[in-house]
Amino acid sequence: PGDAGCLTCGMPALEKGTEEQLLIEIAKLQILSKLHLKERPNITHPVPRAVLLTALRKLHAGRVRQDGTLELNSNLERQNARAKDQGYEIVSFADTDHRDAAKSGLTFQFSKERGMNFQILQSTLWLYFKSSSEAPKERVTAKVFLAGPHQSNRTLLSQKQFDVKWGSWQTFPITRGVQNIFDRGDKQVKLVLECEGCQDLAVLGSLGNASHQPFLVAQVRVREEHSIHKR
Amino acid sequence: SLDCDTNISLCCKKDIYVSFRDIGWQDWIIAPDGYHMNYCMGLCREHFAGAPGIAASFHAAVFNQLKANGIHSAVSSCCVPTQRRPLSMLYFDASHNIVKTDIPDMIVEACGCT
Repeated sequence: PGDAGCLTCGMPALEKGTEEQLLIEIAKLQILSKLHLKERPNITHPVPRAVLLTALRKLHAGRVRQDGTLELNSNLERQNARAKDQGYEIVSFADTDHRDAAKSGLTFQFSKERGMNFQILQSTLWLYFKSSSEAPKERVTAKVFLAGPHQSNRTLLSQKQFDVKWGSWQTFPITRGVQNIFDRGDKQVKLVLECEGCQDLAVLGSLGNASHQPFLVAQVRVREEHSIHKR
Repeated sequence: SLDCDTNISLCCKKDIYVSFRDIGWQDWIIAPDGYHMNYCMGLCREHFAGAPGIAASFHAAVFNQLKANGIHSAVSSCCVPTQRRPLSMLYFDASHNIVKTDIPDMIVEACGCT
């Protein structure tokens, strides 16, 4: 009021309830727009709390509070993040298929808005290996393949040799494979895990314990299709 | 930067908090619990003009010249955000994946007159 021609100086006076409702609607629209979502996601089958907590604890050790919420970045980290391009960190839980003890299929789903182009900065597969035998430790070799349309048409993404004593999480870098999937425009990442020496191991922990469900972490950055830089 | 209360009509920061639980969004937004949707409102008198941080800038010098020469009638001063910070969010997307992102410039921290 009083500043004719100044478009940013406020809104016409509204009744208290109406103003509050309007502000909430603006907040909703603003958040959805910034997250590149047309509407709020419909969560039909929420991820079990144990699965969620395990993944977050692994990713942000020391930053997960008792109630499961995440301590957000410090001001300094926020400023650093602001300086970089806007990025995302995505955690996807696997749908597993393990008919064969030494060979398992893992499928990860990703949603992507049309026209958005992602650059994968880093992508890691997390798997839990648990020994069921009395042996003090067991030496195993695990290989992660990107599944092709045919059984023989698959690509080796990562290979690792390690000892399993009781149970432990193992990480497999698979950045290049996931980038190829996104570049093709696919919404699914299909992986095959082969494990030599895993006869007595419960691989992919989801067999018995939901908190050990395999997951994939991807740090991504949105690439503008037609970006113009001005100096 | 002033915080708005009932006695202030000058440019100030109005604090508004939208709780995700209250609007039924807690099922897909894991963190934070809500959004500080602050905004700027109020009057900007001519002599208040000059946002913090630009006092010695080229823009301030031009503005002072305009005022000195009486051309200020064409210039209207606006109450606008002068400091903002990002909002860190952790949420489920449509594929039930967890996404963490920092949305820049989402929270108004200070207001001033242009």
